[in-house]
Amino acid sequence: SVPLSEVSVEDESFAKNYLKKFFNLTEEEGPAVRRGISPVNKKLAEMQRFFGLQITGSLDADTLAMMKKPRCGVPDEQV
Amino acid sequence: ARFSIYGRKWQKRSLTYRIENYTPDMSVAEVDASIGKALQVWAKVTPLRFTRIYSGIADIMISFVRREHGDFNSFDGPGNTLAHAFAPGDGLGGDAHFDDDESFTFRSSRGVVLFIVAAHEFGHSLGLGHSNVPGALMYPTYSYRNPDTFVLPQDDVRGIQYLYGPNSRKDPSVDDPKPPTTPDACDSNMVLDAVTTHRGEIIFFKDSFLWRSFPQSQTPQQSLIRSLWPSAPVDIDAAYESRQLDTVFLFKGRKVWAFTGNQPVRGYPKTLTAFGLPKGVRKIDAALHDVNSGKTLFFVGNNYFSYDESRKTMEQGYPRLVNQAFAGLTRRVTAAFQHKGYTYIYSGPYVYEYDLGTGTRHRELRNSYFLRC
Repeated sequence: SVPLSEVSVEDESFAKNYLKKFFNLTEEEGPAVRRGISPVNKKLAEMQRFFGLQITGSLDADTLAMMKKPRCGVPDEQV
Repeated sequence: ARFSIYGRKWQKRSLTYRIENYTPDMSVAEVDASIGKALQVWAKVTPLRFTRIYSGIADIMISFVRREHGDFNSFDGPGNTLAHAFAPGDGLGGDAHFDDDESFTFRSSRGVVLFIVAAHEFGHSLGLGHSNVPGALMYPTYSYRNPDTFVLPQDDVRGIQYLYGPNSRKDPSVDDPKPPTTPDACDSNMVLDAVTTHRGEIIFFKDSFLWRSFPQSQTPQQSLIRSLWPSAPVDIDAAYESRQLDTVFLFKGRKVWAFTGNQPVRGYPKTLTAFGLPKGVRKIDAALHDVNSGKTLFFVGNNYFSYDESRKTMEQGYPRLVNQAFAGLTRRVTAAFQHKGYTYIYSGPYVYEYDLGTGTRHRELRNSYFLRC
């Protein structure tokens, strides 16, 4: 999984929306956030685990490519 | 099984469906046939039965809609989200909505096959969540599959039968096709169809699947061949990468497909004769591109041919016996590739490491050496 040379603002926003929609990302403040564990990174890792991608917890080229594939609108992680 | 469930299911076995409107992309007959066939995918393996109604509220209400459509779950225009459906229940429960900004098709790979999307969505309508098995129908991303030859994969069969049990009304004299399973990298007896390099990765092919192995990663990624190359064949015979052309060639029967990155190369598929192979060759067993010589070897039974990539001609004096170039190799070659200067020849679940310069064999390995479990 090749790191993205530069994550554009659009890609970052696209990825956040994807995680909100399909992996129940919420942007709540909490102890984990204060300890420096970003909810986005945590959800990225969950998404990477689900799809069998390399688990980096960061937005890499393969993760972004997976997010851009046509797909079903039902969340992968159920509330 | 790696399916998931919503924790809700229909308490009755006889369900109704209603098609509320149609997409302009397809004829009414094609939509009706796609929807009916998609429901039958699930009816075949469960006690569930589906009846179409033309007015009133059905258990599964089916509609083609765009953008915001009244369920607080907007569609997003062309691409990305194709459809969604709701778990069993009252009101929206069971309903399936298709994004009419997509180009739906009856069976073409240019567009989104409505039957495949509908069959997936009806899985949700019946209580299944997403599966993380790449070949499963309930996998979240769309890949083209031929509707005429579609058989519900094993993971989905197990999921739906976990909820509703098997189809007890099935005629035992009718032999249904076996549900396809997803190949497992941990299967020590697995025989790969082909192996090739691709822009620094190694790609392993088996049935309709591939694994991509990246230099930076320990774990190969499994996906459907058609999620990487939508127009590619499945169950391929051989593959190789030409670094000069930055192209991967896939072989199946007498045909050859070519891809640069994830784009198909114009003019392909071609026939084996385009590579100078005799007309009598109906298929090849494996292909190996030698980076040093620029030659590509095509393995056919006990023989191999040598193709000169720069001259685009078959070399004189071929075919030759495989064991003339690869000492001790008497069994059929099933796949081949080069990695870090060595040549790896697959024969069944075994991999033999050769130095092509000297023709000597160094090691006998198993599949798991490259395709880690």
